[in-house]
Amino acid sequence: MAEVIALANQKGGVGKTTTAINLGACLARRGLRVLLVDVDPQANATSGLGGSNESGSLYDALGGAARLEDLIVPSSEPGLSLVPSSPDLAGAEIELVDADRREYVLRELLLPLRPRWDFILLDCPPSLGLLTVNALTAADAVVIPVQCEYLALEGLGHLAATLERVRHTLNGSLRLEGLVMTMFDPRTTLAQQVVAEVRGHFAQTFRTVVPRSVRLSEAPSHGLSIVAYAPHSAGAAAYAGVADELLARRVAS
Amino acid sequence: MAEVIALANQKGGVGKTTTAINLGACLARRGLRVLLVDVDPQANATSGLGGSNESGSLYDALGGAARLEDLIVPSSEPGLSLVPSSPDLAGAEIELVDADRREYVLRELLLPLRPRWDFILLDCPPSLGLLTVNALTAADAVVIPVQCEYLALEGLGHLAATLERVRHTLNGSLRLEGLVMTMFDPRTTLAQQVVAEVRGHFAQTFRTVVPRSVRLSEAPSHGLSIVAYAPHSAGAAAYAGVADELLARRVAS
Ligand SMILES: Nc1ncnc2c1ncn2[C@@H]1O[C@H](COP(=O)(O)OP(=O)(O)OP(=O)(O)O)[C@@H](O)[C@H]1O
Ligand SMILES: Nc1ncnc2c1ncn2[C@@H]1O[C@H](COP(=O)(O)OP(=O)(O)OP(=O)(O)O)[C@@H](O)[C@H]1O
Ligand SMILES: [Mg+2]
Ligand SMILES: [Mg+2]
Repeated sequence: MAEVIALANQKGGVGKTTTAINLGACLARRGLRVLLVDVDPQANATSGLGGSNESGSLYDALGGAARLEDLIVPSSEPGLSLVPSSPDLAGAEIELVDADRREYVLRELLLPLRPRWDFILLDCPPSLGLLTVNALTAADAVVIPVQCEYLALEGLGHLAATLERVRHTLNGSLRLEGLVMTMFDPRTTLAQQVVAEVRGHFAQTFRTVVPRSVRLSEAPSHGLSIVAYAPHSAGAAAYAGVADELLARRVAS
Repeated sequence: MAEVIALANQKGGVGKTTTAINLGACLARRGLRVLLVDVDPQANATSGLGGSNESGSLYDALGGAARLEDLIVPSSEPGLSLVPSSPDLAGAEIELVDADRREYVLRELLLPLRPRWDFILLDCPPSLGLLTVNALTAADAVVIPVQCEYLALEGLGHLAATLERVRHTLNGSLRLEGLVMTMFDPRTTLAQQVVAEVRGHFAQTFRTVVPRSVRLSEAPSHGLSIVAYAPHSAGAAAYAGVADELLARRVAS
């Protein structure tokens, strides 16, 4: 039975898409059935996995023009399937405002799909608008990528409060899986301070820290995950570590 | 007579806030009267300049509860004033949907203020929703910060198309001032490729490239601009270069 995990953080550029693609790839390489749903109109997860939205995108399903299962396409990563996004998904933010049960649309679309997957990952846009609220309402757990930068710290309190609000009003079983520290540069004290600060506030912070690595930022230009593009790189090792921690928590509990 | 410049890019984490704060500070240091309006619910420009939203934020003016001029507060940077933001501004995206002339609200709020400033900078959130559309409708020109990363390239076509649409339907005098390349790391070929690609597509790209510099990411943790925090740093020199180019274009034309 699938577990739905949202990758969310309203701060921009913190590694949501990079974590969605590469955590997804690492889980798929362990033989798990993984679906990545691109909930961001920027469609970076779609192109970062070599996917195309020519035969439709999440926008079509949210508007009722297509069934979600008909939108699923393979990605460049064997075992990792994709529901593509497209720029018109930005329109959904406004179009959903007056819809009935507007926060539950994605949750209800995903219900019939869950039995076929072990993990469904939702890559969110950098905002707390209706698309992200839909993803949080559909999710069992949230993974929050946090860039090792000062400005990335600022929004965490507000994000945590938003998760609480969603849990109380829309999705009682939503839980915080953990925070993944990204783009860590060991040469700067700032990065070390940010990691210490986040670890101090959030017990569920993943032990694995993802280093800043140019290979990670090159991989999407080839439409490949880090494990396909540079399997022996520090970035590939780090995301394998994140996947291991995630799975180990499920065995242990 | 003020010129209104929006800092916009729907891609997250590309340096919109860092450019708004530091371009603003460099213009103010040259004796110009500069107002920075924080149009992002994350309120990073507000805290990055040591500002507080305790006595109100842009949200109050958009909703008609306060006059914009009553919200102006000093920042840590002499000569650079600020209209703070707050997290409830995210609600404006939904609340504005049914408002009359919903795209013109900010433009109309800024009209009476323009004579008192030389430049009004608008720091936008990472989306193309109603807040950013309001900023683009209010602006005379747009500066697009572009991170020297592959994923930052992907959205530029869509952003350029959005600017065209705003120019045709909402704000006929909107023009593209230029693109500022940010977080440039000369050691990676990827960064050099991205700069060459952007320069090839957009003639108005600023000559000055902002290097990746930890001083720039430390400055907001002190509530200071780069010129106050590390005046002799590469980041301070780069933003002085961007300010010089911006002003030189106004003299030349
Ligand atoms: N560990 C890393 N090392 C180096 N570069 C990275 C790393 N993680 C992500 N990047 C790069 O940093 C940029 C931001 O990452 P990404 O796009 O994944 O963030 P995001 O949170 O999904 O952004 P958005 O808020 O726009 O959706 C991208 O260009 C990406 O390639
Ligand atoms: N030239 C630079 N060198 C190093 N770090 C930088 C540079 N410019 C910005 N940063 C850091 O990178 C992160 C992203 O920058 P910033 O927050 O200004 O981007 P943004 O586009 O405003 O993000 P958002 O999309 O969330 O509004 C911040 O932590 C900032 O301090
Ligand atoms: Mg993303
Ligand atoms: Mg910003």
